[in-house]
Amino acid sequence: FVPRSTSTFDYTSYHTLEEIYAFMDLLVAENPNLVSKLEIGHTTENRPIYVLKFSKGGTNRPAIWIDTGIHSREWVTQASGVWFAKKIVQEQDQGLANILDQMDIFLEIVTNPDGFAFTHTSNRMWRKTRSKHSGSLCVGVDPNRNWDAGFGGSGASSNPCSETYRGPYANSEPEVKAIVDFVKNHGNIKAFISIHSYSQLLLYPYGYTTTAVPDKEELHQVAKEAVAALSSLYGTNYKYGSIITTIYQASGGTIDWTYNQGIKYSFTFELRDTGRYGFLLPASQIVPTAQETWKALEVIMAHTRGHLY
Amino acid sequence: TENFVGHQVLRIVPSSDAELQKVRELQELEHLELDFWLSPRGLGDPVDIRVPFPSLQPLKAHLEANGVPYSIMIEDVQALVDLEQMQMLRRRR
Repeated sequence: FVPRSTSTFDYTSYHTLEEIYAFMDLLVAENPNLVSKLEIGHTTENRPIYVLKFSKGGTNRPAIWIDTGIHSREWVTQASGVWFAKKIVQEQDQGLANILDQMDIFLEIVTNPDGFAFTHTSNRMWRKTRSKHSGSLCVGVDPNRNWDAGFGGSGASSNPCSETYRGPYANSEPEVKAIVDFVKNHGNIKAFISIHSYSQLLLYPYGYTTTAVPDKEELHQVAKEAVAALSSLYGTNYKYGSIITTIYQASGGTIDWTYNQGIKYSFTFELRDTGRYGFLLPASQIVPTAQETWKALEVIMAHTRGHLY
Repeated sequence: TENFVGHQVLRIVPSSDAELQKVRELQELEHLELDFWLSPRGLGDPVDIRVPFPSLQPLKAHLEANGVPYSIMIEDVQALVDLEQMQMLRRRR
């Protein structure tokens, strides 16, 4: 099932992994001067891991990273990622012109392909990767506890059957290692935004320690402005703050690692649920969710471009 | 394919430290196979738990015996999953 173009693609519906990958190829084919598809690794079950690159030229320009779907059951995030990809193309000479004239954008729509495929074929509620580690019957690692930032500390489980199992060692998951290697090789990423659902939060580091990040004031102010922009569209209420003070202690988290890599503007979103459906957010809410989130992303991207470091 | 027939999602909004502690203790009851969609955070923050059918009555009895109020956020998880699948198929057609 492949639509003729990204203009006829149905953004108001959930899609399978194959349909999302087909969408990505269409977007690249339609915009060869702006969009390219990078393969940054392979998953446990040997699926390719793709990242879309949006660039108007230059080499290794300062960049913004956005990823969705690291927890596979959070379907509204991958669906929003598809919408963001089309929006970046549509806005390349309008709202994003300023940013794309100086920066690149990397967008990883399906950050956990094995888990996402599994939610379509076997278990809609699957959250983790699909890796198998010796000595346990249970499958999968929480990819948001597997990063080398406070790894193994409180706020993650050492039980392979737990939904927050951290894995046998940091970066044990190929889905995580692929991003780690990409970020290190690129070396010029200035903002890293990892998008989850649900509970309507905009979070910044740290999650593994109560120690405040040196840039706390600035990150708090950016989060405040981003949440105000988000809420202005449909009135969706968000809270914002550091991970550990806003929700709970979580070790081995993505943006703790990216912040410690020197990527100052590191944020995690927990998108809407509007208090009724949790992970089973109806497809009718995909576009409104993506639209309001985009308003916040615009604030973060504009701030990053205006404060390159 | 895993099915969720009879599963419900309960929402608990702890309003005291005692309630928050009771909810946290639920995370240790592995035999109930509870799936915490939203884990316990702080007072006033919702905790959402997907509860398999066999655990529904024991859990509700446990919460009521301990005076922990709850609401049913999703009456029938499988019905929502089926609806989602049907919508996807219809849109694809």
